[in-house]
Amino acid sequence: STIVLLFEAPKDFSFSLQPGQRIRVGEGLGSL
Amino acid sequence: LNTGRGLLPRPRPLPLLLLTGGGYLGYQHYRRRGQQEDDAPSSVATPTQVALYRSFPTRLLSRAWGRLNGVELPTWLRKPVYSLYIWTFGVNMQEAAVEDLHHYRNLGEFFRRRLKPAVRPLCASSCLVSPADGRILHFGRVKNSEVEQVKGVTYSLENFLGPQKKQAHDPSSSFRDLLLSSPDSDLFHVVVYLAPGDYHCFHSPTDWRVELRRHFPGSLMSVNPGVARWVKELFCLNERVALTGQWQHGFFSLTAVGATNVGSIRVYFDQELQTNTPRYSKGSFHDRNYASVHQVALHTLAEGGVTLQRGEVLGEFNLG
Repeated sequence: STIVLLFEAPKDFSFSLQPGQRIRVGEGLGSL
Repeated sequence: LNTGRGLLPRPRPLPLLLLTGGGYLGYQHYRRRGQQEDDAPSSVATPTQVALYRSFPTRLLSRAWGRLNGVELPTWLRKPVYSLYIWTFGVNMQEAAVEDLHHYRNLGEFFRRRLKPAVRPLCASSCLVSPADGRILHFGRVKNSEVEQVKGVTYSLENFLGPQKKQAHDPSSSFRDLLLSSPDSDLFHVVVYLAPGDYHCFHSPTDWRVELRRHFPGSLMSVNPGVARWVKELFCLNERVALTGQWQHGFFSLTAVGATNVGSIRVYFDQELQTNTPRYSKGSFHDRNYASVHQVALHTLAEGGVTLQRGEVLGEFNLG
């Protein structure tokens, strides 16, 4: 199964992720 | 010749279709792996291949799988069966709220296991946290109105979310522009893939207000990363539940997409939601507007929707 988030954010929003990385509930996805 | 004809069993259509279809898909999979090995870009499935895949009774299989996993196991069988599942999918039982395997009456209950609250602390420095355990399949900015499900394979934003009530003033504006509340913001997306051994509840990724639930009945093809690379528009073809609303920066949505083995989706504050039902009409969707309902289970209604706190559990995927 899959969860897709689609959201509006200021243009300077940046992700703190790598493609393919493991992630767990509650871990940060990105910040402004 | 007569006796010979009497001996040959009459070919039955369904097994024949399954055999030929399965053989064909197996050959395609083998051919694609060959391409991936010599680094050729993996080819996207043709409409015929997708139609053939969708013709498989995946929903029927999914419900049968769910019924099988709803059968209560005798106590002596629980430990061996769940231990095999734990070993196969690398489940970390130390994090489970209940570690005793005899506690789970069937594999469905085991699949819905909860975690100890302390094992998933919330990141204090990020306004947006992961809604689930899994693997980041893809993330980034949404350009035009096409979203990438994996690198290079896109799907239409409008097909994925369906028509919005807000109409564009400027006919030339795109669907993406319709969602944005400010010209100074952008549209972003993240795709989290949950593997069979992962914890399968999902949580609120931020503080937001859910205004609308849109349930799209659909196929239940696998959403394994390999299939996501092969079937374009996969997330628009599969059964899914899209929750849309507002957060501090404007538009926000969380969509749970089902798969063959995990066909059912529950949202705890929406008891009316029924997924993976035997019959549905293709291309249909069912809305529930929380802005207009008076009472939603377990949740207070802010003006016009259901308020969710960052990190709170809001739903789960179920087997079958």
